[in-house]
Amino acid sequence: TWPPSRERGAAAFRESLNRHRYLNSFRHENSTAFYGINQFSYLFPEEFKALYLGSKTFRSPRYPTKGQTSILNVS
Amino acid sequence: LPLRFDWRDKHVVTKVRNQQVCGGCWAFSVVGAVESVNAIQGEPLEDLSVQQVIDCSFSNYGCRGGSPLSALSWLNKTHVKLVAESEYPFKAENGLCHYFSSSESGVSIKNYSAYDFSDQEDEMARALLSLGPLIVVVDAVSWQDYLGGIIQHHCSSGEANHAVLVTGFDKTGNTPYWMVRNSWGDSWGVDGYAHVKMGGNTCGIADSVSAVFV
Repeated sequence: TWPPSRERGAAAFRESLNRHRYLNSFRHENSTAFYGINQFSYLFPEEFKALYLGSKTFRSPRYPTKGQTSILNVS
Repeated sequence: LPLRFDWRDKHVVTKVRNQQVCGGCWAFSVVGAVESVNAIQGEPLEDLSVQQVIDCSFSNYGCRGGSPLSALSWLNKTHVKLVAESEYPFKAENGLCHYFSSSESGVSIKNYSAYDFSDQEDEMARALLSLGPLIVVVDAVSWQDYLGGIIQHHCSSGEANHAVLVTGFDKTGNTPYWMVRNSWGDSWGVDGYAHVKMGGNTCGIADSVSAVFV
């Protein structure tokens, strides 16, 4: 259901804080991404996926590199 | 290739939008590309209607999700003119498709391309330079918590779930990165943009890359 209840939002927020600690533990240099509280912190990941990640993947042919030539079908 | 390039510097990228509680990222990415390529052709930079694509692209599911490739195929087959955002404003929910007469001003596409550039991100950068901003589909699950910096971990290729628009790249620092326009408002990430590591197909950014021709 949308919008989530205050209790559910608070539980999602607590989970977000734990997640941020894990995500930031991979930072080895200043340029690496950092993670923290933003407008989505009151959502559980499954809610976030359902609401905001609405694109399906699609398969495309490989880009033909310049100079690539087809190989004749020979034995 | 230049070390740094961003179509925003050419003033051909519209402002970051906010899809709100609508899974219409696929439409935002496609409309963003059409806006930019139209401006690159010398036309005025103008916000075009995302809601028109959400309501009218019948092979997709509007705010319940869709595919940029299906939307491009629909635009290409029907030659529908995208009207101005002010004519058909965004309302963050599915609606009935509004039709416009052929005399109505708008932008239609002439063609599109879609390729897998994995292991060829320099070629992808060349395509960006020659064709305009590129529509890509990425794994953005960990982007829920992103605040800034260059995304290098916590996402996969082959698990795409979110469509965005690549507007540029920067190879001047130790970690080259793509500049990626998102549709979650300008308070998210770096003024509404994500920086994603170039090379290594981070988040699957090079798996499904589309360009439009206007």
